[in-house]
Amino acid sequence: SPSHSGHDEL
Amino acid sequence: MNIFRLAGDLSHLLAIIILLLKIWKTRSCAGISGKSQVLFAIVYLTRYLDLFTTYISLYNSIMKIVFIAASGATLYLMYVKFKATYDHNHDSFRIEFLLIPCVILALIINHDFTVMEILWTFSIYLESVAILPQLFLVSKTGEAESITSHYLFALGSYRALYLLNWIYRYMAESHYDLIAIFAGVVQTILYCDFFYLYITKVLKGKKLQLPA
Repeated sequence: SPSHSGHDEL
Repeated sequence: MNIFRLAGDLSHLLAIIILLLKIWKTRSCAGISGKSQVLFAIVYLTRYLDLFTTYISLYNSIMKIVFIAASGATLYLMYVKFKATYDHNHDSFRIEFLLIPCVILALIINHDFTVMEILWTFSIYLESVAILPQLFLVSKTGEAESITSHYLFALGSYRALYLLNWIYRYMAESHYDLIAIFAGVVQTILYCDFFYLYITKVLKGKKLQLPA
């Protein structure tokens, strides 16, 4: 699922 | 973390280091767009606000701090220390034409209508076009020093490698983020013309010179 609960990339 | 993501991050880091070293060693920021650098500083500051709210990993936090610090150092060198060498006249791109649409787009197309999320989205949109003043500067002067070309190549490769990372993550983890992917594609496309010139000219030892 599209993650918008915390972006883990830079 | 996969190999594409790591390679992308290292490429990003390399770009920033090349730029700082170029300015420091030559004591000059000729050929570098201060406006692009201002936009990148805005990108880092608005995206990495989550340093205060979300902990992901030590790697993540350190990279964010390094990007913000390097961006600040670049601005200091360009606008304070070596201000006299800054190419004002050619760096004439109007950044409000990028900033305003990015603000509007971030307000309309985002994952969540919260301050942090809108700032993150804005930074993703802005990053995708932040290089335009630099490319505009190169096109105005008609050439770029080799070291500037290496900088642009490393910076462009970073998002292209992230595209591979997103393909990998979609397949391996079913993870995807349409906003990041869309902006990443736009960002990479903007570099394509430059990539072509870099590969056909700079790698063959020639100066990057645009056809008159």
